[in-house]
Amino acid sequence: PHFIIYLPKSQKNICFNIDSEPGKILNLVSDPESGIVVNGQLTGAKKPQDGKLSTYFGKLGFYFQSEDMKIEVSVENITISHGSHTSILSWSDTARVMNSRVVVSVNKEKSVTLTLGKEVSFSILLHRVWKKHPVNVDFLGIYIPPSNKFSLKAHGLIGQFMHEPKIYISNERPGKDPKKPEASMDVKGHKLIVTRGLQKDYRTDIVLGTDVPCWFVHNSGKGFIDGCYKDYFVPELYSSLKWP
Amino acid sequence: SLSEEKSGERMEDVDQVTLYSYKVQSTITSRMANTIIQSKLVNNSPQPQDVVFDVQIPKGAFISNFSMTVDGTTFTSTIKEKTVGRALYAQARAKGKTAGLVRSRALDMENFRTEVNIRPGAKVQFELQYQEVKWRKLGSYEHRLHLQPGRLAKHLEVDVWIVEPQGMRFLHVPDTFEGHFDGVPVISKGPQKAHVSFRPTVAQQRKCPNCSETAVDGELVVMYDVHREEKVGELEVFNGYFVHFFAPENLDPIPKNILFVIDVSGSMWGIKMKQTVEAMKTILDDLRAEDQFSVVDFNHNVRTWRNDLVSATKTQIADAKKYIEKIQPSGGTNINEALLRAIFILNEANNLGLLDPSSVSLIILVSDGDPTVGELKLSKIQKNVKQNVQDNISLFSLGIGFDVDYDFLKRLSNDNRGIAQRIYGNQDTSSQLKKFYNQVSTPLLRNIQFSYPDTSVTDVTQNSFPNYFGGSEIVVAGKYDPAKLQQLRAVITATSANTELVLETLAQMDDLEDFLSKDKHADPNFTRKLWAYLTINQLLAERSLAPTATTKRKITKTILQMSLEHHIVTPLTAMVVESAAGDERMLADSPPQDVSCCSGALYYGSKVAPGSIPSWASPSPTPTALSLVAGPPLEATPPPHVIRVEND
Repeated sequence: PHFIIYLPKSQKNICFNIDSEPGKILNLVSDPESGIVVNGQLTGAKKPQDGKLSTYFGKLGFYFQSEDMKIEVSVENITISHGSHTSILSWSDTARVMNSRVVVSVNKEKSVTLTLGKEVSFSILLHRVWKKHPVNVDFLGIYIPPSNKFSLKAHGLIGQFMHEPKIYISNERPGKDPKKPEASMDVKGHKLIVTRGLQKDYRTDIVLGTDVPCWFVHNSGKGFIDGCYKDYFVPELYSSLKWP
Repeated sequence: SLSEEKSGERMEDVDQVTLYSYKVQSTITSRMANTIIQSKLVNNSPQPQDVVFDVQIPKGAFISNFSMTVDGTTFTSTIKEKTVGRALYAQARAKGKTAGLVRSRALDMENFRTEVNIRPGAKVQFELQYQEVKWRKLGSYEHRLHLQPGRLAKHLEVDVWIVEPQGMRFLHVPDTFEGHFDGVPVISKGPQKAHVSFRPTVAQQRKCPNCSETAVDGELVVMYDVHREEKVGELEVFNGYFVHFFAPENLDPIPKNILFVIDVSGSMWGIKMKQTVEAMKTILDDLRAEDQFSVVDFNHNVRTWRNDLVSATKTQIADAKKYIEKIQPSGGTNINEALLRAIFILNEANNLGLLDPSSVSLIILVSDGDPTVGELKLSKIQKNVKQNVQDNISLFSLGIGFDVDYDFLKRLSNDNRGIAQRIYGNQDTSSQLKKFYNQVSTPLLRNIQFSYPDTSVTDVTQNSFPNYFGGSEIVVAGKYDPAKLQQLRAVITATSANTELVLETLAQMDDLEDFLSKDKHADPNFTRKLWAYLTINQLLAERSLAPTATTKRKITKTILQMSLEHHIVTPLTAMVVESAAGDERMLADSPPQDVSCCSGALYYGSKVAPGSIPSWASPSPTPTALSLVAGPPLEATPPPHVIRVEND
């Protein structure tokens, strides 16, 4: 999966990607204070291309500790567990499930929106591919609007950026590929070489998406994320990340 | 030509009347079943013979047509208001120009019989047509055809076509002839259509190789269920009518507070009590740990196993079973006190906050007779119950045998969010009680309301229900103006366990057109017929609960109008069968008393304005709403093949 991190203060989009093995679970958000955990489990393409197997998010897990609620969104269905009760919605439903502070809205074959209280919300997009496609599989995208409801202790591949790091981009120059300018980026005490490129936001157009210009950090985001991406593997879909 | 031995099968000349053909054709289009039973006979004897047409149709089915051709004279039917029909019949009888049509009711079938006398060599053909709705029970629909040709038939053909736009999850023809016709029913099944054919040869019909009696005397049963993809159910729109089928799955059972109120008066002595005790032991074992329950047993006195609700732990269940085993039926019947005691226990628990807020409360009354002690007036009992019961309680009544005033039980239950069911006091009373309990044992949703916000939607049937039970199906129907709508929107609100659900769907106007036009067996009028069937049945029930004579008269008028318009025999209409010249008449009307309503339906709901959506179900976000999220968010997005930034 590819990540786009929007930094409102510096008005910059920074992107990176992570490729690992199918089945691995990456922690996206862990906030011990608000009790919010978001993890993504990787699913692989049907077969490698150019010798490399691409991976995507095939399943996302949300745990809202204060509500004792776990929500699993997979490319098949949406399972909502609250205490000892479980309800399963399918992507062919148009439905809303409300439980005290949590609302799960399913927009048929398109998206699921989770809102916790009025402050925090997550949007999950379903990307359906041609079932018989030799390589591609269905996958999910997750969108998390910035919110000040996360505590300073929030972490995870995305959660760590709830509190914006300072970045400084300089020395913009032509890259090895003339169409891809490069620049230097100072962040968290590191000096990184970043490449100018485009990413996609699929919320308004699920097929083509809209272009989002960003600075791409190589090596799976090393230097931009704390530690390296393997630090974010967690054993279960609802496990929280212990950091550091 | 009729006597030729074309198939080489030997026909008896002992029996002078030959059943040339016995054909039954059933078409089920989205639960709406239309059945035609046709038989052709010929009198081979040198003497006039009486010929009988005797068929059984399901209770609650509506007869829509009967015709008879005797020796070339054809009798056709018209539907009249009941008194008009009878007057015409009386006139004909005065002229000695009638033949009796007898309808009677036994068990859960209705007998439809006529007898005519035909001259030697004459032929007679009977044809009866009726329609009914298939109610989903315990996870499947059952279509039962009672086959009773009475003699070997040269051509015996039974065909059942099933057309279900949702697609069939399974279809099964159980063996109901004790293996005699193994392999004879032929099933051909596609994803959305199926055909069951049952065409035994004369040899196969024989009870034994040399017998002349037919073994075809019983029920052919076809069981099936459909696929369910969307939780919101299936909204089928066609020709100005819509039908909404709702049977959500993948929901956790809701805890229930259930009170069993059991009649242990003297009349229950013997097999009834034995079978009831046997059923109760199994039913108690099926209770879930999160359920609460108690038992009230009554004769002229009222007793309770416990004075309040108890959690269904293993020990409590074992104790209750022991209590029930010891019951010895005797004495009179005080239904009023028993019900009020049960209601008191539930109300008390509710008032003390002892009930799980997400639970449902049920009372199951089992009785085999009318009150003989205490309050005897049925309307007073009904009033007492209505005044005391809180609106979170549903009352289900099971009436054993024919001594009980079944209509009273029906009114009592319909008035309190439940239904009544007749149980036959015989050796399978226990399985009937268990089967009924299983239909209400798994509440999945509470307070289910169906809304159709478009203003051009009218005449919606009952659309608010206190409970939804797993394995069943709620059906709502209505009208819409095709000229005004391109899509029909439905919003269902309900509560499961401790979650509020809002389900939505949009049905396109031409969704079904293409599908129905492709299959000659599909009934293009199924939406209208199902709507009429539902509406008339619910009006019949509302009629019996009508608080004033004027209301009752108004409802009666509506039912009559619809029965005439839809050409069906209901308790308010009769079918007059006349020869073309009108000089000979027959009469078919529904059996006396026992106004049939909602037979087989598990739900008796209420009506709320179809356009209103509960306030808590604020409108759902639309895709544009999504883009209102402030600024591009932090996101993890899709794979590299759509990204121009090369990955590492």
